[in-house]
Amino acid sequence: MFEAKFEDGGLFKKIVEAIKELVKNVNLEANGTGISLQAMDTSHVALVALQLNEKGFKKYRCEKSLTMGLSIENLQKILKCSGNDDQITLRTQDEEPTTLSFTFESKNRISEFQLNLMSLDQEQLGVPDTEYSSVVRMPSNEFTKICRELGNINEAIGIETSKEGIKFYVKGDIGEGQVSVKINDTEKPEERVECEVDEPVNLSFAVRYFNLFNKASALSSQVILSMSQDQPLVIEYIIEEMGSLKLYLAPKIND
Amino acid sequence: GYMQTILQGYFSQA
Repeated sequence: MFEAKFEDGGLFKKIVEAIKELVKNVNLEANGTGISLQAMDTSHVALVALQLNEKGFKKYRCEKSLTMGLSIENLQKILKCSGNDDQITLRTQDEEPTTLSFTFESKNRISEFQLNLMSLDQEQLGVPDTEYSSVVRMPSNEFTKICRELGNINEAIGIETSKEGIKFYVKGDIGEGQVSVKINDTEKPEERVECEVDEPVNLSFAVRYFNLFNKASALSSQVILSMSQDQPLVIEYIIEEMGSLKLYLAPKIND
Repeated sequence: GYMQTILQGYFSQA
């Protein structure tokens, strides 16, 4: 028996919105500690990892660990029948569920849907706990804007960290550009820029993955970029009181 | 040019 109730159903909709362009079919894992999801994009360049802790739910029960294979596209069709202010409850009765039930509650209506589940034998990657040598925390809308703007100039974006801060740069056929974001310790947390640089990094990534994933900036005013030289970078959006949504992205290397 | 790597090169199969 599994039941998880989102106080703020809009949050769940934003999460699905952020990952729908990156992953097609995912295994939603539920157990006593909460809900998690890990899935790679078709080209195995990016990996989406969601972690939602049971304490963040209005109601949460999961007697036995469950794996529910679902199509993100079909999940979206069901979620489109809910309002952004609805409370959303996920529920299933059986131990080997073939459907996942959804209840959307608002003050003037209640809706029930069932999504057919699928069995997905997806390869799970072991993501090692890494000590990253550069960790940058910055406003998520700033990061989104920089990726969108520089992404217009070149499909690969460079990220260079130093004690002074973080620099994004592009070198394309039409020309080149760079954006250096200054560290600031303003008392407004959503505008703060912090850099912990033990070792500077200089990495290159396909910016389209950033632009697809940055819909997640609706989840949090801050984004955390964790990097080590020649390692996948992690973009993390903290989901207040619930957990986090992460994107791991493999770098492009100078061949 | 820059060659795109994939995650299997960094993360092990679980």
